[in-house]
Amino acid sequence: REFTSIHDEL
Amino acid sequence: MNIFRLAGDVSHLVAILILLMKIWRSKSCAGISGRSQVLFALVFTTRYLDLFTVYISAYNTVMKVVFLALSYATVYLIYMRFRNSYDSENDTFRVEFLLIPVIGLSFLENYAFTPLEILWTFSIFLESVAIMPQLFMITKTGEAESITTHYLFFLGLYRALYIANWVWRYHTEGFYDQIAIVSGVVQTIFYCDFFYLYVTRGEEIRTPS
Repeated sequence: REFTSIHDEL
Repeated sequence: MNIFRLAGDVSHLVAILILLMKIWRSKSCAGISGRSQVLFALVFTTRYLDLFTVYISAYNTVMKVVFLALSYATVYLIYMRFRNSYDSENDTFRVEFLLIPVIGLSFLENYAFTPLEILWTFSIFLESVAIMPQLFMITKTGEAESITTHYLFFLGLYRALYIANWVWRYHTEGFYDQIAIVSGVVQTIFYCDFFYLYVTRGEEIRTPS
């Protein structure tokens, strides 16, 4: 599974 | 979302608007480094590619679109609409000296070796040094208009507020983003010398020659 990191900052 | 993060985003937005309005109203981009503005447009472009992959919040999406649009509008004003006033003779910082190390580092140090993650890391690293052509230009000409210094002040304040946000998030959520924190601290340090001049000499800055 491909890594998906959530960057919630601008 | 906490107050530091919100204040940081607002400060970032204010900085960008100050610059855009200054150029628009004076119909001139004298003293502004087009190279720094192109780098910032590149920063937003490579960072906000996740607009197409993940939805975080309406706030997040709207702010990303606004930052992208404003950064491209700034570049357009400098290189197209008011290009006669662009001071290309003093905007001579060699951006490849920033881009090459930043590209190299983003391949070496990232959260995952995927195109989107590498581009995100690239944007974080590039943002930390993107202001250097502008600071170089001020050093070279020995002066900056007061409105330009207000722009730099809010741009520096934005990253400083983000540091407070990271401290807050670490204590309340246990969240920390190592790449963003290290780059953000480096970025803020670049502004310290400027902050010192801004406070001690007033708005209009002349560097000793």
